[in-house]
Amino acid sequence: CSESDLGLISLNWFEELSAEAPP
Amino acid sequence: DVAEQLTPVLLDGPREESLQLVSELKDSSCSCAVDVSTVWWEAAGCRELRVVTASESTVSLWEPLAPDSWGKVYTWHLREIPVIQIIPLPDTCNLVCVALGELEIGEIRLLLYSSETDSFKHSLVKTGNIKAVVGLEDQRLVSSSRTMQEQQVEMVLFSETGGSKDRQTLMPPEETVTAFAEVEGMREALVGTTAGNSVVVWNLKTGQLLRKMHVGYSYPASICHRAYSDSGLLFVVLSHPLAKESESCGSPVFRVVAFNPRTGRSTGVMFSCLPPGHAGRQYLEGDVWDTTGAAVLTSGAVAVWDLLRGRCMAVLCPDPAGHWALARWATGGAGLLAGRRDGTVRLYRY
Repeated sequence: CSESDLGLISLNWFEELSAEAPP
Repeated sequence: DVAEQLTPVLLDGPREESLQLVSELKDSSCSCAVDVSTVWWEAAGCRELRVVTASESTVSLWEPLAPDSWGKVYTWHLREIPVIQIIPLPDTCNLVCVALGELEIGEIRLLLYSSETDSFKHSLVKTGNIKAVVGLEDQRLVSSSRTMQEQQVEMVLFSETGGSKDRQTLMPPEETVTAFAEVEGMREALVGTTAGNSVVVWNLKTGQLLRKMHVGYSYPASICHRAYSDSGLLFVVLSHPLAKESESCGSPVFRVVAFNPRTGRSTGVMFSCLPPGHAGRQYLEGDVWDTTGAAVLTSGAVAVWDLLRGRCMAVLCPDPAGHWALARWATGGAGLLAGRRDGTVRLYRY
């Protein structure tokens, strides 16, 4: 992860959002 | 004089022949062309790129005969409902997908050649009030449709014989989906734009709606054309048919926007504006392949942009024989197809 103007960036955003989103 | 008129002009720099005329075809039986596309076709062990043309009641398949000429192989007749558009299916062979309807898409059909019966045929994929549709890699098609009560977003997986092998329902956003784009390199990720001017992200495997991110009020009715993920950011190529002209950037036709899907924040990466002399709201329709965009302007010209540099690279001026009405990138970036309503299609190398 890294911090930028766009907020905390994650290379694994797709997997993380899939784990968090309602099924 | 004809050669002079065919030479594209680079408006903000020296004259440059970045578009080279390769070939032309003319469908003399076509009363009013509605779309043009390309498809990979395999016959007798030979795989070649073929051109597909559509009028309101016919869809024709054209094979290359010589380096600069095309011959019509077959014409499907679809007389009951008018053809609205050809839906490109990337990396798919021997299948043509078309949308039919009156003002909106009412049905989607696959046109194909059956080796079992040695005949060309067509099969129904979906019916309904279809608002948006896109063909994805691996013979998949996603569409959004509306009833009075709800919106349905569905992915269909085709078999090679044109049947539907599997269907997956995707969670619909509250707002109507206006366009889809697959996220290149991420087989299970799909983005869409909505009537509320947001970009939404789905997981195609699970059907989950992962994120909704607002595009901004300056760019209403944004349409997504292409998306890819890089360094943790989601880059989306949008077109803006209704964006207002501003002093700082002119009239943006295409924009590359970087979204952070974790936070929903976004920033504009690059604008591509109307070329000088084409100010105002003059963008009719567009197509994107890789980092190049093409659009038909109301002047009857086709403009081509390098989207990462934000530069208009070439303009195909309207012909004495008629205005350009269609601009499509050939599959795999094999060139630019420019079409006129009279059925003339020219293939340019870019």
